[in-house]
Formats: sequence, C-alpha cells, structure tokens
Amino acid sequence: KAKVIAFTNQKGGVAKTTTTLNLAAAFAERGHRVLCVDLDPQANLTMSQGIDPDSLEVSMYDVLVHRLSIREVIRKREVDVACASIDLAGAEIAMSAMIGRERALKKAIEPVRDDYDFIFIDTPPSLGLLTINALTAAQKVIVPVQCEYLSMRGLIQLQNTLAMVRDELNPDVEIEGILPTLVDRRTVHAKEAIEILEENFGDRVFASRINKTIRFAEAPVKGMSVLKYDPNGKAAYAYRRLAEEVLANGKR
Amino acid sequence: KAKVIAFTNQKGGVAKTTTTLNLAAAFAERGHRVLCVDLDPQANLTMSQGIDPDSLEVSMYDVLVHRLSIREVIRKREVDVACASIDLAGAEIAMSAMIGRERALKKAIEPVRDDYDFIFIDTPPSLGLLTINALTAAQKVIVPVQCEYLSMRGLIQLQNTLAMVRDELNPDVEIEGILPTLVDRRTVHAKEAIEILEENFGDRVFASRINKTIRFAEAPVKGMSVLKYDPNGKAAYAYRRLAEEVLANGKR
Ligand SMILES: Nc1ncnc2c1ncn2[C@@H]1O[C@H](COP(=O)(O)OP(=O)(O)OP(=O)(O)O)[C@@H](O)[C@H]1O
Ligand SMILES: Nc1ncnc2c1ncn2[C@@H]1O[C@H](COP(=O)(O)OP(=O)(O)OP(=O)(O)O)[C@@H](O)[C@H]1O
Ligand SMILES: [Mg+2]
Ligand SMILES: [Mg+2]
Repeated sequence: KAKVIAFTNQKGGVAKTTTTLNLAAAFAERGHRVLCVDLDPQANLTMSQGIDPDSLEVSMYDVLVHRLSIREVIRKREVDVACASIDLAGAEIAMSAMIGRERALKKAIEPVRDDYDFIFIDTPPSLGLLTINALTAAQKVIVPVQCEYLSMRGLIQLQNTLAMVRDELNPDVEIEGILPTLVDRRTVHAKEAIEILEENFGDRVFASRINKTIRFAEAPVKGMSVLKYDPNGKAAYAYRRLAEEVLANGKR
Repeated sequence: KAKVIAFTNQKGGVAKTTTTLNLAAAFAERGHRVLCVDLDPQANLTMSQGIDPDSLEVSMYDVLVHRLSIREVIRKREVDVACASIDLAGAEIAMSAMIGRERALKKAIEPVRDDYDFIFIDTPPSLGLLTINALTAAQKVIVPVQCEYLSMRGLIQLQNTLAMVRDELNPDVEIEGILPTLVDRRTVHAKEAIEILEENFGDRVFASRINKTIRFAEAPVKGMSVLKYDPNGKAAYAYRRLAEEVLANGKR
C-alpha cells in the first residue's frame, strides 16, 4: 500500500509545487512508483509536467465533486499526475454541503493505493477544504518553508490546523519534516531563520536544504523536473539528497 | 472620496503584501491619507506593522460576517490598518449563503471613504470570495507578478475572473498596472519574462520594477515598511518611484 504524503504550507510561493514534483522525480529515479495529485486550482504541478490544464475534459474537481474514478484524470509523464484544473476553485463551495466532505480525497485515492509506493499531494496556499482533504488522506506532511519572517509566522497556524485534523479526522497524520527552501546562503536573515526553525522544531527540520537557483524557474517552462532538465546540477542533487533522507527516515 | 485599489494575484509569494504596505507608506510620506485593509487570513500585512493578529478581539472577519463597523478594527501605525486574523479563514463558508455576499466589503468601506484619499486592499493567494469582495469594492487593481513562468501562467485566469466581476458585480474595475516584482536582474529568465509581459500587456506594465533585496524580508520582523526600516535604500526608492508613477497615471 502506498504511503501518502501531503506538501502543505498556507504561505504562498514557498516551493510546495517545486518540492512535490522534484522529490517525486527523485523517488521515481530510484525505481519507486509515484503518483502526484495536484489539488491546487492554479494547476502548477500539472503545468510543470507540460500538461495544459485548460485542455483537460476532467480533473480532480470531478473526482472530488462527482466521484469520478481518479484513474480517469491520471496522465503519465516523468511521474504519474492526477491533474488539476481551474474548476477546482469551485470545489470548496460545491463540497461545503456534502456529507463526509473532508474525506472525499481519502476515498478517491483508496482504489489506487496498491498501484503505487508513494502518493504525493500538492496543495494550494490556504488551509481551506482542499488542504484539509489532503491532510485527512495523508499519513505524513512535508512542510516547505521559505527562510523568511512572514513564512515562519504561518507555521504556528499550520500546527493548530494539523492538531484539529488529528483530533477530528485523521489520528495518524504527523509532520514528516520541515524543509528549508529558497535558501540564500549569503544572507544573515536566512541563517537566523534556520536557527529559529531548529530551536522550535528540533530534529523535525530536515538536514537537507534547498538553495536558490534559477534552474527551478527554468525547468517548468520545459515541462520538466530539474532532475530531467539539469540532471547533474546542484538543484537536482538537492532533491536527490532529500529523497535519501526521507527514505531513510521511513525505514526507522 | 477615497480611490480604492486592490492588490491581487492568486499566485502565492509574489509580493502582494509587500507592495500593498510599501506603496501605502510611500503615499503617506507624500501626505496622502491611506487605509490598508488586510483581507488575508494569514494577516501578513497586520503582522508587518507589528500588530499580533492573535491578540485582536475583532478583525475584518467581524466586519464582513457580523457587519461590525470597520472603524472598530482600524489600528493606526505608519498607515491605518484594518486588521485581519485567522478567523477570516472561516469567512468564505460563513458568507456562502449570505445575500449580497460579494458586496460585503464594498458596503463596509463606504462609511470611511471620506476619511481617506486611498484605500488599499491586500488579498489572499486565491480567487475565492474574499478576493472577489476586494475586486467588487475596488476601482483599480494592481497585479504584482514574479517574473517567472508559473507566476505568469496565472495572469490569464486572473483576467478571466476580472472580466466576470466586471460583468456581474463592478463595471468600473480595471487593471491599474502590472508590477514586475522580485526581479533578479542577473538572470536571463527574468529578462525574457518581462519581455513576454510587455508583449501581452503593453503599457499596462509599470515602468517601475522592484528588484530583489533582503531588506524586504528584514523590515517585517521590525514591524516596519522598508521606507521606515531603510529610508535611503534601494528598496524604499523603488516604491517611491512606483508611487510617483501611480499618482501620475491617476491625473491623466
Ligand atoms: N530553490 C529554488 N530556487 C529558486 N527558485 C525556486 C526554488 N524553488 C522554487 N522556486 C521558484 O519559486 C516560485 C515559487 O515556487 P512554487 O510555485 O513551487 O511555490 P508554491 O509554494 O507551490 O506556490 P503557491 O503557494 O502559489 O502554490 C516558482 O516560480 C519556482 O520556480
Ligand atoms: N523585492 C523583494 N525582494 C526580496 N524579497 C521580497 C521582495 N518582495 C517581497 N519579498 C519577500 O518575499 C516573500 C513574499 O512576499 P509577500 O509575502 O509580500 O508575497 P505575497 O504575494 O503577499 O504572499 P502570499 O501569496 O502568501 O500572500 C516575503 O518573505 C517578502 O519579505
Ligand atoms: Mg504551488
Ligand atoms: Mg500576502
């Protein structure tokens, strides 16, 4: 049965999508079968694999709201992608009156859990119903954090939300790790921020760091992960190292 | 009567909050009376003026959902701030059944429009009901855009949403300008992205650019705008220049 990991942080632009896709590609490179579920109406993960969300007849919206089989929205690329489209922006209102609205995703991925080793879920920058669905379906959560003040402030709220999900919907969900991203090693601000992270979260902060490099912005234009776009570069190496760390943690 | 400007882009982390606050500070420096309305449950603008959102009894949530007077949630700092709190995360569901749910903000700011020259609205990274409220209350929209592929892709969707608001809710709303932010002048990727912006949006792209500098991440820690934190630095200068450009456009 696949292990389900959600990539969550309500702060915008902290590399949730970049981390979901590139960690998945690093896992696939090591021979693991990985499904990426794009749960963001912006459909950035879908776009980053070269798929045009506007060309899709059906998407994760139909899976959640009309109980369409998730197999109908999976496209095979470097990894398998369960595609999003802008329709998802209407999912929260459409689902608000549904019974079991928080478990729709958990139910939808159950039938394919034997087909994969890992299922990764990319979430929108909010703590609304779509993200709650991801936290209810997941066993683990990876929290990308930009090492800046505004991004760090949001972590307290994320922990509160996670505690609520654990009480009401999913007793098993826990933080796999907190990932410092968009790190600019030249600034004191980033160093101080990482120190604060480690003081507050201890060993739940990954040893791996993802430094800033323009390669991450270039790769999505080509519809590729950085592992495919620049296989021997620092960007690819950073996510391979994170993959090792996450897989090693899993064995403990 | 105050001119109302919304700062909107559903892409996360593109400097919506940073632009709202620092442009407001630049306007205030020139003697204009400015109110900033924080409509984001993350309450980053509220935090960036040194106000702890968790200490607030009431916030913009109560203004929208319980029709509390907006004067009750305004705090005076470098500029006046109508504060947000995490309660706002529940506003969309609480308002989904209300009659006139899209006009709640427009009605709420009407009584204070004579007290200010400008009212700026910071929005969350989504095109949900809170952002629709901002677009319905505003005459103009400033769209901060990070010069990267994923951020640019979202502009088409934003234009579609704006057209819908114009048809159904607010015939006067139009784009004041598109602001290239987080610009790293060293990369080809940013140069190419700005060229694409100008090809598609012509003179609606501001001449002003906001370059990357760590000062922007440092200032919120002190609860200050960059104009107060580093008054003679490049960061402050960039927003003063934008203020000149926006004010000059307004006179045309
Ligand atoms: N390590 C990095 N170095 C440089 N740029 C990066 C890095 N990681 C991500 N980026 C770029 O930063 C931008 C934000 O990343 P991304 O879109 O993955 O964040 P997100 O958290 O998914 O955003 P949103 O909140 O909008 O969903 C993208 O343009 C991406 O290409
Ligand atoms: N020109 C700049 N140079 C460097 N850093 C910047 C710049 N503008 C903003 N930042 C930093 O980038 C991060 C994102 O900016 P900000 O929070 O204003 O974006 P946002 O669009 O409001 O994000 P969200 O979508 O989460 O609301 C913040 O940590 C901010 O300090
Ligand atoms: Mg994303
Ligand atoms: Mg913001």
